[in-house]
Amino acid sequence: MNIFRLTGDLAHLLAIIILLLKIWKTRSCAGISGKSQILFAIVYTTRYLDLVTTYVSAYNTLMKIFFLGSSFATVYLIYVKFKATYDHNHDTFRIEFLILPAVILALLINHAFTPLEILWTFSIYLESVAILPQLFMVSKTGEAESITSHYLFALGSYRGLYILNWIYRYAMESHYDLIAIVAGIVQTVLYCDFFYLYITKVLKGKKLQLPA
Amino acid sequence: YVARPVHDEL
Repeated sequence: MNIFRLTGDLAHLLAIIILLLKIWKTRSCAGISGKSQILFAIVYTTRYLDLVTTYVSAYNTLMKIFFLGSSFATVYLIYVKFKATYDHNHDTFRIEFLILPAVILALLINHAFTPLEILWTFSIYLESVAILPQLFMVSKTGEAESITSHYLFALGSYRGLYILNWIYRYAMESHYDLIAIVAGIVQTVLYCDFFYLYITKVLKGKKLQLPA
Repeated sequence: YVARPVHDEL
């Protein structure tokens, strides 16, 4: 474990908590893409199946359980509890166009052709594009509540910090995982446009308004 | 036999 990965995980944890609190406190999921949250639930389910087979550490196990639980709780809040506030009209990204390529790519490029490994690889590829429905929704509505942009900033930072962790691990432990690294870079690059808007606007107290 | 790399990251 290193400081980059720890802060990355904490940023990830913070993002999930911000989102849960926003939906719970405002009793509304307006502006939130339920499709991205479904993709995240799929990402954690397919990645953390090894919860039952390999024990890495108490930290690792606890975080996996929290990410699994919170992702399903978020999907439940959006599609069941606060269904009336879910914005169907703007959450229209076709997620099958993200899932299918991830499945095909995971079958073609992986570390080992075993069920657990293929599912892990699928989860890595899917996570790199899972935020697209949310970013697409923000571009369609042309704006995002500041709490939603804080959520996106924390979520985008987590994988960016993981890139620093991978550099650190390569330098210190000569350990690297190209699949995770390439997908992580793609994932972080997808946020760049948002990061620019967040830093130039939201941090100056303005609302996140995308040029129409 | 390719040892399955243990994924120790989240």
